[in-house]
Amino acid sequence: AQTIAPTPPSPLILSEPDTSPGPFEGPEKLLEVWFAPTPDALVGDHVDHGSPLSSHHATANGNGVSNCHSANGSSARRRAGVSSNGQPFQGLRTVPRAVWEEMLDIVKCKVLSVIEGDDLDSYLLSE
Amino acid sequence: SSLFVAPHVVILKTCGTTLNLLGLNRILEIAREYCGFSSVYRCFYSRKSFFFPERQQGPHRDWTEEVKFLDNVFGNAGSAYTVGPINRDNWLLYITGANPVALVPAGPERPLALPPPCTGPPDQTLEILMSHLTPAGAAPFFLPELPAGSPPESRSGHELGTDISAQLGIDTLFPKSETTLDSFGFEPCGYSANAVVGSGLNCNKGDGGYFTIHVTPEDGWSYASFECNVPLPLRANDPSGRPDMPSLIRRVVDIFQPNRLTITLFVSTGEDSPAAAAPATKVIGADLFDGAFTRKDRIIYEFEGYDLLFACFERR
Repeated sequence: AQTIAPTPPSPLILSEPDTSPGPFEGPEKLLEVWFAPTPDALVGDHVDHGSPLSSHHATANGNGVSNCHSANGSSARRRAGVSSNGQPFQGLRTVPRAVWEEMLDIVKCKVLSVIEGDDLDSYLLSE
Repeated sequence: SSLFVAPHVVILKTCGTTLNLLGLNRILEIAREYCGFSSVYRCFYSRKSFFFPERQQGPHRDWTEEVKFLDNVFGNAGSAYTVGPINRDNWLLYITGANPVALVPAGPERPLALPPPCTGPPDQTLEILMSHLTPAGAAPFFLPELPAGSPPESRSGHELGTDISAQLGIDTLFPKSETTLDSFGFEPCGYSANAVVGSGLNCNKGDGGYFTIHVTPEDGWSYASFECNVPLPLRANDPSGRPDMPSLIRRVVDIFQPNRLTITLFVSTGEDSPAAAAPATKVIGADLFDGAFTRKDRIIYEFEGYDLLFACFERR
């Protein structure tokens, strides 16, 4: 019989989650991924699907308090880059909230609330 | 924790034992799938040294593992740095190089598009990492003790966060007319806030930005962070109502009352004006806090396209 050596543990294999109420690690990990130096520099040949948030004003916190609102009440004054058809190019802001939530599941965070600003969207997260 | 999404940037800042880097590949997939982005212009990953590294999971268990993870993604196009004293408040940074990194071969229908060089307004990110908060500085971030027999706390997390923000003046760090603040108070303690700034009618393109605050006030590992990329005026009492950088730093430190703090300031230099960052990095001098703090370290890195200032202070 052939003996198969055990596979050495991968550094990415996660140990069991620590459920003890030990001290909380405050210092954050900060990841910034830039796809262009400015919004104007984005290649404007992508389909702009509009705002994924403007049609997604959920009230999920159970108290009737909207968890998604537009900065100063307007999403029409966005000043991001301009696409080839002259419309503001929203780039990553076209990604639906549910898609970001799926990514955040991997990270182990949940969305508490969202602000839709003129230039960017802000997601306040749990953890 | 916070996520910011601009048309061209994703910023993910997470605390605790979150698996921040494990989200990176999915972010790249999303950017490609929804926007056709096949290359990354820049990537920054940074963190202060952990208080409890043994509690971290996955690649975050060790800095070398985090670097290995990022090198695997970016094909060794990045550089990793340990900044500051390694026995105290060191800070860790991974940054990809000056050239955009092609992630995967683009399909024939979508040729690889490399972004043009930076020509826009300078990008400036200020981060203040504060620890060892005084009892007075930490107190507002605990739920108040109620008298025996009182009904339990009835405010929601958002209502509690709003009250804390008003009590401490967090909601007036920038003019209210151009700020939308979203804050949350956690039970039994802790606080997070995100704000978008610069959505007012009088703002010019590129004048906007965000700030974000996270607080863990428990004695023994108390910590607060403030991060901001809103363009700031060079002088105090600017007509815009925005604070200049020294004033903003002092206000933030007055709120959280740390005994130790680290300031990092990234300023893009641009190809045509490499000295543009000089005024910003010079404002964080030894006398920033009028003698209340001693500056322990001041380190400047000149990366291609960015200057980084790192400074540590301790309360006298």
